[in-house]
Amino acid sequence: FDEIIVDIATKRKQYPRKILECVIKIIKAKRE
Amino acid sequence: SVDPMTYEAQFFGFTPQTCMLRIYIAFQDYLFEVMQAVEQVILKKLDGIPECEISPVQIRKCTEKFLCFMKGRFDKLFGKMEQLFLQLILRIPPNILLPEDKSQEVLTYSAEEFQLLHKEIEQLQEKYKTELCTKQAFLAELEEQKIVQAKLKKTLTVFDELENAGRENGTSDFRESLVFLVQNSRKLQNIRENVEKEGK
Amino acid sequence: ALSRVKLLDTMVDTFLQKLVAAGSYQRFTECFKCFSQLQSEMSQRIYDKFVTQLQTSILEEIAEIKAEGNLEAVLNALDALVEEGKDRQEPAWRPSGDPEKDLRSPLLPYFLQQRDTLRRRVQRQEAENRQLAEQVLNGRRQVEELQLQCRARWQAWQALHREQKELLAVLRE
Repeated sequence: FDEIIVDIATKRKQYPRKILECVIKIIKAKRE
Repeated sequence: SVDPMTYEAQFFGFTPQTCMLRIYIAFQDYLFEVMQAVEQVILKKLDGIPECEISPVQIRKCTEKFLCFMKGRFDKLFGKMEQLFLQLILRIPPNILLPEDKSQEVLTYSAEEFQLLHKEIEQLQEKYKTELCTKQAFLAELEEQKIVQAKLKKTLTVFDELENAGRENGTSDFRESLVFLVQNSRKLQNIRENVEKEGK
Repeated sequence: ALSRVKLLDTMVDTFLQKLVAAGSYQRFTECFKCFSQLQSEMSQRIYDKFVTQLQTSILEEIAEIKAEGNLEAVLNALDALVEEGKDRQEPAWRPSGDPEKDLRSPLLPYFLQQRDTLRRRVQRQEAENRQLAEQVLNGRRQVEELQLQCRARWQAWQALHREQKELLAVLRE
């Protein structure tokens, strides 16, 4: 249970930024 | 119900309960170790006393009695300390937002609004493409117009040159010169006819 | 308000004080009655050593935990966050458990920016196209004008040509 909590919390901390980076790349690519 | 303290885990990188468990186990181990050391020292001291009647079993019983008491108080005190830790130290106050979640405060869109925004972006992209195609078409037509106008101007130039040629040969206006020519030739004809008549 | 690090140290100290107070020398001698009667002085020394060793071990453990997880810096950062947000009273946002929903807000500014950029570009292109359309219409008018001129000149020329033919016919006669 503890590991699951830490795993989810880590994802919640890191993934938005990673996804954001991808989205920004996609938007830039579309613009180009 | 267990509070998983996920938000705290997002900040600390570990769950506060695990941290407390880690501290509890470490403290407890030390308590046991120190108790064991105490018992070893006592046994060693007793070894040094000749005809000592106190047996190691008795000492073990004393140790267990003291440890049992200490363990009880230890758990109680640790429970209190853990509660305070989880409330005052290892907790993200409810009114506090972690830096990585700052954007959650600024803008909140419902799923529908988000869909609409995506739809609008797609429409704008299509519209932009259309406008670009329109621009290409306009530019292409302007190019064509340039060519056509150049050709038409060239044609007009040809007519101008024709007129100029006429003018250069003494006939300012070609049409008048032709009319003049016709009149002259009719005059010539009349003169010829008169001459023929008089001749007869 | 006490910093979290200070609070932590204070709590551990209190814990230790109370633990030692609970495990008093009196309690110790009660449990180790036979030994303390036999060797009271030694018993006192062993008890003192027990207390010192327990306190040292526990404080070392706390220091190790602090160092290991860089806990002091993390707790100070939390203090700073709390200080920063002290003016707001209402509960702050928390993850809803639905990642897609929670992702909307971080992505939103970028999509809004994309939409605004596209809006500006479309408007700019529309304005440019209006100008181009104007130019195209002018160009068409000019072409039409030139075509009319050419047609007029051509017809005039045709007429002249016809007259010329008539004249030639007359002259030839």
